Amino acid sequence: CSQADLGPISLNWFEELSSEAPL
Amino acid sequence: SPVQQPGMADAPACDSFVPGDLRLVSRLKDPSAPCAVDVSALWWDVAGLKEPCIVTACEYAVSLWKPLDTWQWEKIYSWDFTEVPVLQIVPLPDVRDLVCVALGNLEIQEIRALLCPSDGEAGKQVLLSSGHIQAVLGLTKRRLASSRGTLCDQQVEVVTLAESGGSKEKRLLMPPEETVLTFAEVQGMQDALLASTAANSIVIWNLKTGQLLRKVHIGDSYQASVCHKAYSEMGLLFVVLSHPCAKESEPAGSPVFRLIAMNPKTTLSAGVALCCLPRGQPGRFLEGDVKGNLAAAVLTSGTVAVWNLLLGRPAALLPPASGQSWSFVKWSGTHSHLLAGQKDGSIFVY
Repeated sequence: CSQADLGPISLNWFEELSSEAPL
Repeated sequence: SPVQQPGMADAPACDSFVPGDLRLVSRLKDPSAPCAVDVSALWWDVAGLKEPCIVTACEYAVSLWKPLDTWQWEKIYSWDFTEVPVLQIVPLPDVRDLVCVALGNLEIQEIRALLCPSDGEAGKQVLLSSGHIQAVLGLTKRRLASSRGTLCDQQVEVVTLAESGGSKEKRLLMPPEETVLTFAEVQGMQDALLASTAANSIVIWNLKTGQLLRKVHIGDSYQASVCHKAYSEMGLLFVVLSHPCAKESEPAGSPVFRLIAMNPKTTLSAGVALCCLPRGQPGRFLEGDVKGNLAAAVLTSGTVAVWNLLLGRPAALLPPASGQSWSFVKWSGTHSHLLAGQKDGSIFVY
Protein backbone atom coordinates (compact mmCIF):
# COMPACT_ATOMS: atom_id res chain seq x y z
CA CYS A 1 0.00 0.00 0.00
CA SER A 2 1.19 3.53 -0.56
CA GLN A 3 1.07 6.23 2.08
CA ALA A 4 -1.47 8.12 -0.03
CA ASP A 5 -4.03 5.34 0.64
CA LEU A 6 -3.84 5.94 4.36
CA GLY A 7 -3.84 9.75 4.59
CA PRO A 8 -1.39 11.97 6.46
CA ILE A 9 0.84 10.09 8.88
CA SER A 10 2.08 11.30 12.25
CA LEU A 11 5.03 9.71 14.02
CA ASN A 12 3.58 10.96 17.34
CA TRP A 13 0.11 9.54 16.79
CA PHE A 14 -0.02 7.86 20.21
CA GLU A 15 0.69 11.07 22.12
CA GLU A 16 -1.57 13.14 19.88
CA LEU A 17 -4.53 10.78 20.19
CA SER A 18 -3.97 10.52 23.96
CA SER A 19 -4.18 14.30 24.29
CA GLU A 20 -7.44 14.39 22.30
CA ALA A 21 -9.32 11.33 23.65
CA PRO A 22 -11.67 11.65 26.63
CA LEU A 23 -10.34 10.38 29.94
CA SER B 1 5.84 -6.62 -0.25
CA PRO B 2 4.10 -4.17 -2.58
CA VAL B 3 0.72 -5.25 -3.94
CA GLN B 4 -1.49 -3.97 -6.73
CA GLN B 5 -4.71 -3.76 -4.74
CA PRO B 6 -5.29 -3.25 -1.03
CA GLY B 7 -6.18 -6.54 0.61
CA MET B 8 -4.68 -8.73 -2.12
CA ALA B 9 -1.37 -10.51 -1.88
CA ASP B 10 0.98 -11.50 -4.68
CA ALA B 11 -1.02 -14.32 -6.22
CA PRO B 12 2.03 -16.36 -7.33
CA ALA B 13 3.21 -16.56 -3.72
CA CYS B 14 0.36 -18.91 -2.95
CA ASP B 15 1.20 -21.23 -5.82
CA SER B 16 4.90 -21.65 -5.27
CA PHE B 17 5.26 -23.59 -2.07
CA VAL B 18 8.80 -24.41 -1.04
CA PRO B 19 9.07 -26.68 2.00
CA GLY B 20 10.94 -24.99 4.80
CA ASP B 21 13.36 -26.30 7.33
CA LEU B 22 11.35 -27.67 10.26
CA ARG B 23 13.51 -30.20 12.06
CA LEU B 24 12.13 -32.35 14.86
CA VAL B 25 14.48 -31.96 17.83
CA SER B 26 12.48 -33.36 20.72
CA ARG B 27 9.26 -35.03 21.81
CA LEU B 28 7.55 -35.25 25.15
CA LYS B 29 4.50 -37.06 26.40
CA ASP B 30 3.13 -37.23 29.90
CA PRO B 31 2.12 -40.86 30.50
CA SER B 32 -0.26 -39.74 33.23
CA ALA B 33 -2.09 -37.23 31.00
CA PRO B 34 -4.53 -38.75 28.50
CA CYS B 35 -4.97 -35.53 26.55
CA ALA B 36 -3.45 -32.10 25.96
CA VAL B 37 -5.06 -28.72 25.40
CA ASP B 38 -2.12 -26.30 25.23
CA VAL B 39 1.64 -25.85 25.51
CA SER B 40 4.04 -23.00 26.20
CA ALA B 41 7.81 -22.62 26.55
CA LEU B 42 9.17 -20.08 29.02
CA TRP B 43 12.09 -19.38 31.31
CA TRP B 44 11.85 -20.70 34.88
CA ASP B 45 14.32 -20.67 37.77
CA VAL B 46 15.05 -24.29 38.70
CA ALA B 47 17.43 -24.80 41.66
CA GLY B 48 18.92 -21.34 41.07
CA LEU B 49 19.43 -21.82 37.33
CA LYS B 50 17.44 -20.07 34.62
CA GLU B 51 16.12 -22.96 32.50
CA PRO B 52 14.10 -22.97 29.26
CA CYS B 53 11.11 -24.97 30.50
CA ILE B 54 7.99 -26.31 28.83
CA VAL B 55 4.52 -25.97 30.36
CA THR B 56 1.87 -28.44 29.21
CA ALA B 57 -1.83 -28.35 29.97
CA CYS B 58 -4.32 -31.18 29.88
CA GLU B 59 -7.93 -30.82 31.03
CA TYR B 60 -7.33 -31.10 34.76
CA ALA B 61 -3.59 -30.53 35.24
CA VAL B 62 -0.84 -28.14 34.20
CA SER B 63 2.74 -29.50 34.30
CA LEU B 64 6.16 -27.85 34.29
CA TRP B 65 9.01 -29.68 32.50
CA LYS B 66 12.70 -28.87 32.79
CA PRO B 67 15.24 -29.78 30.09
CA LEU B 68 17.70 -32.61 30.61
CA ASP B 69 20.71 -33.38 28.44
CA THR B 70 20.05 -34.76 24.95
CA TRP B 71 16.68 -33.07 24.53
CA GLN B 72 14.84 -35.05 27.19
CA TRP B 73 12.37 -33.49 29.62
CA GLU B 74 11.63 -34.13 33.29
CA LYS B 75 8.36 -33.16 34.90
CA ILE B 76 9.19 -31.14 38.02
CA TYR B 77 5.80 -29.91 39.14
CA SER B 78 2.06 -30.24 38.46
CA TRP B 79 -0.90 -28.10 39.44
CA ASP B 80 -4.18 -30.00 39.62
CA PHE B 81 -7.66 -28.64 38.96
CA THR B 82 -10.60 -30.62 40.20
CA GLU B 83 -13.66 -28.52 39.34
CA VAL B 84 -13.17 -26.42 36.22
CA PRO B 85 -11.10 -27.70 33.26
CA VAL B 86 -8.14 -25.87 31.73
CA LEU B 87 -8.82 -24.08 28.43
CA GLN B 88 -5.49 -22.42 27.68
CA ILE B 89 -2.11 -21.40 29.05
CA VAL B 90 -1.62 -17.62 29.29
CA PRO B 91 2.13 -16.86 29.41
CA LEU B 92 3.37 -13.44 30.52
CA PRO B 93 6.14 -12.53 28.05
CA ASP B 94 8.87 -11.30 30.42
CA VAL B 95 7.97 -13.14 33.63
CA ARG B 96 9.89 -16.09 35.06
CA ASP B 97 8.61 -18.52 37.67
CA LEU B 98 4.96 -17.80 37.04
CA VAL B 99 2.42 -18.72 34.40
CA CYS B 100 -1.29 -17.98 34.13
CA VAL B 101 -4.04 -20.33 32.95
CA ALA B 102 -7.61 -19.79 31.78
CA LEU B 103 -10.16 -22.28 33.11
CA GLY B 104 -13.71 -22.87 31.96
CA ASN B 105 -16.22 -24.83 29.94
CA LEU B 106 -16.32 -23.42 26.38
CA GLU B 107 -15.91 -19.86 27.70
CA ILE B 108 -13.36 -18.71 30.25
CA GLN B 109 -14.70 -18.66 33.83
CA GLU B 110 -11.48 -18.09 35.79
CA ILE B 111 -7.93 -16.88 35.30
CA ARG B 112 -5.35 -18.18 37.77
CA ALA B 113 -1.66 -17.50 38.33
CA LEU B 114 0.44 -20.62 39.06
CA LEU B 115 3.62 -20.56 41.12
CA CYS B 116 6.03 -23.36 42.09
CA PRO B 117 6.61 -24.42 45.68
CA SER B 118 9.27 -22.54 47.63
CA ASP B 119 10.84 -23.10 51.05
CA GLY B 120 8.92 -26.29 51.69
CA GLU B 121 5.57 -24.70 50.89
CA ALA B 122 3.11 -26.18 48.38
CA GLY B 123 2.81 -24.72 44.87
CA LYS B 124 0.31 -21.92 44.65
CA GLN B 125 -2.73 -21.10 42.56
CA VAL B 126 -3.91 -17.50 42.84
CA LEU B 127 -7.34 -16.55 41.49
CA LEU B 128 -6.94 -13.34 39.45
CA SER B 129 -10.28 -12.96 37.74
CA SER B 130 -13.63 -14.75 37.43
CA GLY B 131 -16.88 -14.29 35.50
CA HIS B 132 -17.85 -14.59 31.84
CA ILE B 133 -14.42 -13.77 30.42
CA GLN B 134 -14.31 -13.22 26.66
CA ALA B 135 -10.61 -12.66 26.05
CA VAL B 136 -7.31 -12.70 27.92
CA LEU B 137 -3.70 -11.86 27.05
CA GLY B 138 -0.47 -11.77 29.06
CA LEU B 139 1.42 -8.50 28.50
CA THR B 140 4.93 -7.28 29.24
CA LYS B 141 5.72 -5.71 32.64
CA ARG B 142 3.77 -8.46 34.55
CA ARG B 143 0.41 -7.30 33.21
CA LEU B 144 -2.66 -9.29 32.19
CA ALA B 145 -5.46 -7.88 30.01
CA SER B 146 -8.94 -9.39 30.12
CA SER B 147 -12.47 -8.52 29.08
CA ARG B 148 -15.77 -9.79 30.40
CA GLY B 149 -19.37 -9.23 29.36
CA THR B 150 -20.54 -8.01 25.96
CA LEU B 151 -21.46 -4.70 24.32
CA CYS B 152 -22.75 -2.20 26.91
CA ASP B 153 -21.99 -4.20 30.06
CA GLN B 154 -18.46 -5.01 28.94
CA GLN B 155 -15.58 -4.51 31.36
CA VAL B 156 -12.00 -4.40 30.10
CA GLU B 157 -9.24 -4.41 32.69
CA VAL B 158 -5.50 -4.73 33.04
CA VAL B 159 -4.06 -6.12 36.26
CA THR B 160 -0.42 -5.91 37.28
CA LEU B 161 0.80 -9.02 39.10
CA ALA B 162 2.75 -8.90 42.35
CA GLU B 163 5.71 -11.24 43.02
CA SER B 164 3.30 -13.40 45.05
CA GLY B 165 1.15 -13.92 41.93
CA GLY B 166 -1.71 -11.81 43.25
CA SER B 167 -3.05 -8.61 41.74
CA LYS B 168 -0.98 -5.54 42.69
CA GLU B 169 -2.77 -2.93 40.62
CA LYS B 170 -5.93 -2.92 38.51
CA ARG B 171 -6.87 -0.44 35.78
CA LEU B 172 -10.15 -0.37 33.89
CA LEU B 173 -9.96 0.49 30.19
CA MET B 174 -12.73 2.43 28.48
CA PRO B 175 -15.06 -0.18 26.92
CA PRO B 176 -15.34 0.00 23.11
CA GLU B 177 -19.13 -0.73 22.97
CA GLU B 178 -18.29 -3.63 20.66
CA THR B 179 -17.58 -7.06 22.07
CA VAL B 180 -13.83 -7.70 22.35
CA LEU B 181 -12.76 -10.96 20.69
CA THR B 182 -8.96 -10.96 21.06
CA PHE B 183 -6.19 -8.72 22.37
CA ALA B 184 -2.77 -7.98 20.85
CA GLU B 185 0.21 -6.13 22.23
CA VAL B 186 2.00 -3.57 20.07
CA GLN B 187 5.65 -4.51 19.74
CA GLY B 188 7.81 -1.59 20.78
CA MET B 189 4.94 0.32 22.43
CA GLN B 190 4.38 -1.00 25.95
CA ASP B 191 1.62 1.49 26.71
CA ALA B 192 -0.55 0.57 23.73
CA LEU B 193 -3.01 -2.33 23.53
CA LEU B 194 -5.09 -3.48 20.56
CA ALA B 195 -8.17 -5.66 20.33
CA SER B 196 -10.30 -7.06 17.54
CA THR B 197 -14.07 -6.81 18.02
CA ALA B 198 -17.13 -8.74 16.90
CA ALA B 199 -18.09 -5.72 14.75
CA ASN B 200 -14.90 -6.02 12.62
CA SER B 201 -13.00 -3.18 14.28
CA ILE B 202 -9.55 -2.85 15.74
CA VAL B 203 -9.59 -0.73 18.89
CA ILE B 204 -6.55 0.96 20.43
CA TRP B 205 -6.12 1.84 24.11
CA ASN B 206 -3.60 3.81 26.11
CA LEU B 207 -2.80 1.41 28.96
CA LYS B 208 -1.43 4.13 31.22
CA THR B 209 -4.59 6.23 31.17
CA GLY B 210 -7.21 3.65 30.15
CA GLN B 211 -8.28 5.90 27.24
CA LEU B 212 -9.86 4.39 24.16
CA LEU B 213 -7.83 6.13 21.46
CA ARG B 214 -9.32 4.81 18.24
CA LYS B 215 -11.78 2.40 16.74
CA VAL B 216 -10.76 1.42 13.19
CA HIS B 217 -13.24 -0.50 11.05
CA ILE B 218 -11.30 -3.01 8.95
CA GLY B 219 -14.06 -3.99 6.53
CA ASP B 220 -16.58 -6.79 6.43
CA SER B 221 -14.71 -9.19 4.15
CA TYR B 222 -13.69 -11.40 7.07
CA GLN B 223 -15.81 -11.98 10.18
CA ALA B 224 -14.55 -12.60 13.72
CA SER B 225 -10.89 -11.90 12.94
CA VAL B 226 -8.31 -12.83 15.56
CA CYS B 227 -5.60 -10.20 16.12
CA HIS B 228 -2.25 -11.72 17.05
CA LYS B 229 0.43 -9.03 17.03
CA ALA B 230 0.95 -5.44 16.03
CA TYR B 231 4.08 -3.52 15.15
CA SER B 232 4.43 0.27 15.22
CA GLU B 233 6.53 1.60 12.35
CA MET B 234 6.86 5.11 10.88
CA GLY B 235 3.51 6.33 12.20
CA LEU B 236 1.60 3.25 11.05
CA LEU B 237 0.41 0.16 12.88
CA PHE B 238 0.98 -3.15 11.12
CA VAL B 239 -1.49 -5.69 12.49
CA VAL B 240 -1.41 -9.46 11.97
CA LEU B 241 -4.89 -10.98 11.80
CA SER B 242 -6.09 -14.52 11.24
CA HIS B 243 -9.43 -15.52 9.80
CA PRO B 244 -11.17 -18.58 11.25
CA CYS B 245 -14.30 -17.84 9.21
CA ALA B 246 -12.65 -17.19 5.82
CA LYS B 247 -14.06 -19.14 2.88
CA GLU B 248 -11.88 -21.83 1.38
CA SER B 249 -12.86 -20.83 -2.16
CA GLU B 250 -11.16 -17.40 -2.42
CA PRO B 251 -9.46 -16.89 -5.83
CA ALA B 252 -5.95 -16.67 -4.32
CA GLY B 253 -6.49 -19.72 -2.09
CA SER B 254 -7.76 -20.05 1.46
CA PRO B 255 -6.69 -16.93 3.42
CA VAL B 256 -5.35 -17.77 6.87
CA PHE B 257 -3.32 -14.75 8.02
CA ARG B 258 -3.48 -11.16 6.81
CA LEU B 259 -1.09 -8.29 7.47
CA ILE B 260 -2.78 -4.89 7.34
CA ALA B 261 -1.39 -1.38 7.71
CA MET B 262 -3.45 1.07 9.73
CA ASN B 263 -3.05 4.81 10.14
CA PRO B 264 -4.34 5.51 13.67
CA LYS B 265 -4.62 9.24 12.91
CA THR B 266 -7.00 8.85 9.97
CA THR B 267 -8.47 5.39 10.84
CA LEU B 268 -7.73 4.31 7.25
CA SER B 269 -6.35 0.84 6.66
CA ALA B 270 -5.10 -1.25 3.75
CA GLY B 271 -4.02 -4.83 3.18
CA VAL B 272 -0.29 -5.44 2.86
CA ALA B 273 -0.01 -9.21 2.55
CA LEU B 274 -2.42 -12.11 2.48
CA CYS B 275 -1.10 -15.46 3.67
CA CYS B 276 -3.06 -18.18 1.97
CA LEU B 277 -2.70 -21.91 1.63
CA PRO B 278 -0.85 -23.43 -1.29
CA ARG B 279 -3.24 -24.47 -4.05
CA GLY B 280 -4.70 -27.88 -3.37
CA GLN B 281 -4.13 -27.66 0.36
CA PRO B 282 -7.55 -27.71 2.09
CA GLY B 283 -8.49 -26.20 5.44
CA ARG B 284 -9.21 -23.03 7.38
CA PHE B 285 -7.49 -21.43 10.36
CA LEU B 286 -8.24 -23.31 13.58
CA GLU B 287 -5.74 -21.78 15.96
CA GLY B 288 -2.27 -20.31 15.72
CA ASP B 289 0.53 -18.11 16.98
CA VAL B 290 2.72 -15.31 15.64
CA LYS B 291 6.30 -14.47 16.63
CA GLY B 292 8.31 -11.82 14.83
CA ASN B 293 7.76 -12.31 11.11
CA LEU B 294 6.65 -15.95 11.42
CA ALA B 295 3.06 -17.11 11.72
CA ALA B 296 2.00 -20.70 12.41
CA ALA B 297 -1.48 -22.16 12.27
CA VAL B 298 -3.23 -25.45 12.82
CA LEU B 299 -5.68 -25.89 9.95
CA THR B 300 -9.02 -27.64 10.06
CA SER B 301 -7.36 -30.35 7.91
CA GLY B 302 -5.10 -31.25 10.86
CA THR B 303 -1.96 -29.86 9.18
CA VAL B 304 0.29 -27.14 10.63
CA ALA B 305 1.33 -24.40 8.21
CA VAL B 306 4.02 -21.76 8.74
CA TRP B 307 4.33 -18.46 6.84
CA ASN B 308 6.90 -15.74 6.55
CA LEU B 309 4.63 -12.70 6.98
CA LEU B 310 7.03 -10.33 5.22
CA LEU B 311 6.94 -12.44 2.08
CA GLY B 312 3.30 -13.54 2.44
CA ARG B 313 4.53 -16.96 1.45
CA PRO B 314 4.13 -20.40 3.05
CA ALA B 315 7.44 -21.38 4.63
CA ALA B 316 6.68 -24.92 5.78
CA LEU B 317 3.92 -27.49 6.08
CA LEU B 318 3.73 -30.10 8.80
CA PRO B 319 1.28 -32.87 7.91
CA PRO B 320 -0.31 -34.88 10.73
CA ALA B 321 2.35 -37.00 12.47
CA SER B 322 1.95 -40.64 13.51
CA GLY B 323 -1.48 -40.59 11.89
CA GLN B 324 -2.78 -37.93 14.27
CA SER B 325 -3.93 -34.41 13.47
CA TRP B 326 -2.31 -31.44 15.16
CA SER B 327 -4.47 -29.70 17.78
CA PHE B 328 -2.45 -26.63 18.76
CA VAL B 329 0.76 -24.86 17.85
CA LYS B 330 2.87 -22.27 19.71
CA TRP B 331 6.17 -20.47 19.19
CA SER B 332 8.62 -20.91 22.04
CA GLY B 333 9.23 -17.92 24.30
CA THR B 334 12.78 -19.10 24.94
CA HIS B 335 14.24 -20.25 21.61
CA SER B 336 13.45 -20.36 17.90
CA HIS B 337 11.31 -23.43 18.34
CA LEU B 338 7.86 -24.37 17.22
CA LEU B 339 5.85 -26.50 19.64
CA ALA B 340 3.10 -28.60 18.09
CA GLY B 341 0.69 -30.70 20.12
CA GLN B 342 -1.75 -33.50 19.55
CA LYS B 343 -4.89 -34.41 21.47
CA ASP B 344 -3.33 -37.52 23.01
CA GLY B 345 -0.80 -35.36 24.88
CA SER B 346 2.17 -35.70 22.50
CA ILE B 347 4.20 -32.51 22.16
CA PHE B 348 6.70 -32.20 19.31
CA VAL B 349 9.45 -29.57 19.38
CA TYR B 350 10.69 -28.37 15.96
